[in-house]
Amino acid sequence: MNIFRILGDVSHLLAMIILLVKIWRSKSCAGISGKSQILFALVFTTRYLDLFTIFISVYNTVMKVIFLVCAYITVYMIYMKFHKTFDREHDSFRLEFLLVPVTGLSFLENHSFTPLEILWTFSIYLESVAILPQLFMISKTGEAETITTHYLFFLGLYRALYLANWIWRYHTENFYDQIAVVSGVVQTIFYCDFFYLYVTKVLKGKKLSLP
Amino acid sequence: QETTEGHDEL
Repeated sequence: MNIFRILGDVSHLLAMIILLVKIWRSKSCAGISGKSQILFALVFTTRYLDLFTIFISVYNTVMKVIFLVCAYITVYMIYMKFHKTFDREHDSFRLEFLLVPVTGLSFLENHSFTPLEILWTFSIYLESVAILPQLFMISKTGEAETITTHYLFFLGLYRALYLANWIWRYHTENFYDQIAVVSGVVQTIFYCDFFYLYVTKVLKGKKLSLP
Repeated sequence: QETTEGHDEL
């Protein structure tokens, strides 16, 4: 466990909490893509099946359970509790465009051809693209609430910190996981454009709106 | 080396 990994996990957790607090306080999930949140719930579900098969550490188990619970509460808030505020019209990304290639790729390129390993691989590939419906929604409406941009910032920061973690682990432990690293790089690239807007607009007190 | 025995990252 290194500092990048801990900070990465903390910003991941922080992102999910920010989103939940935003929805809970405003009693609205306007501007949030329900599809992205369903994908994240699917990511955690397929990745953390090893909760039943292998024990890694108390930290690992507790964080996995928290992530799963947060993801499902978020989906519940969007589709059940505050469904009237959900902007279904603009959340129009076609999920099959992500799910079909990701499923195919996880069968083709994995560490071993076993059900758990294929599901883990599926979750890694899916996570790298799961934010696309949310980014698509923002590009469609042309704006995002400031708190939503904080959520996205911490979600992107988490993946960027994991990249630092992998570089660290490669040098100190000679550990690397090619599937995770390649997907992590792809995932981080998706956030670059957003990071630029976040720094140039949101941090200067302006609302994120696209021209 | 690549690991295939469990994934310790979240």
